[in-house]
Amino acid sequence: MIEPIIVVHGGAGNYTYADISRCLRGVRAAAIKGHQVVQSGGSILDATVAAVEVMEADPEFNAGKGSVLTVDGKVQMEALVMEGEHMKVGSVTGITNVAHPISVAKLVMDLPHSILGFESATAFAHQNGIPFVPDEELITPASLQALENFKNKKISSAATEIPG
Amino acid sequence: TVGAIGIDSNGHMVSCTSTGGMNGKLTGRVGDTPIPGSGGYCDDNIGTVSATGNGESILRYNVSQRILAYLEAGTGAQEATRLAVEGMTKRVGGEAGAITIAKNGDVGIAFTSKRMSWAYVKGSKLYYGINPNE
Repeated sequence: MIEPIIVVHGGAGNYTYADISRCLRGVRAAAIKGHQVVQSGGSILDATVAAVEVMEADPEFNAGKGSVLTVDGKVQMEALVMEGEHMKVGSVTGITNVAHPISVAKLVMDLPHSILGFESATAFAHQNGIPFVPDEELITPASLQALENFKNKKISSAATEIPG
Repeated sequence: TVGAIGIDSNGHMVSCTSTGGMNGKLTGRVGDTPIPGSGGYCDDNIGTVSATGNGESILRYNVSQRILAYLEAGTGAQEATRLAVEGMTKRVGGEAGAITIAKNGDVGIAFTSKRMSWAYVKGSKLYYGINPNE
């Protein structure tokens, strides 16, 4: 018998000192949420998806609300779910207008395919009951500022400034 | 990028990863996160991983699959995670971090970036950190 465990991360990167306490609060909340789902009898799949949803809803993290932006100011998100018993995969890329890409990836896992992309992934989500979320609910002042900094070359490259 | 991995009392494992991608990326850019073996990977016979960092490097180096290969060769979760992210930085450049659970419940957390926030509950204790060696 193995002791159930959920481990979460909030992204690798530079983090400014101001970010640190907010990010630690976010990852602690996600780990506790995942643990609670397992303790109350939920599956390990439900527990890990619930933990990621906590962080997707937290504008502090580069996922869901608070995602970084494309060079033309758009949100295009990605997510992957993989289970280890049958090694089934559910994955979305370039998805927009949803709050929880990870929940859409979980739906894709039950298809005969593994990866759905871009407008088809977004359409699939809305056709399967995932609510439409307008861009302005996903874009934050911090992500707009980060894009501005990148465009003004105040930061060396996109990859080094925003965790994850 | 955010991630969650888990193992239940029967040894079933899951890997979940979600991201907005890279600040200032071209429209249409696909990163490592949606690609099994790069942004995440999971096999009940070996372990489960979620990776984060410079997506192009993680994608090219197949970070998550390499961690499972190290586990399969008998390396512990912490060492497997460290070897893969450091190997990536050395071989293709860029920074990365990953979280790993081996099939025996062993946890690995490593990163070559300045920081990576992480947390887990084991027993009734909450462990968390963000700086190296925490």
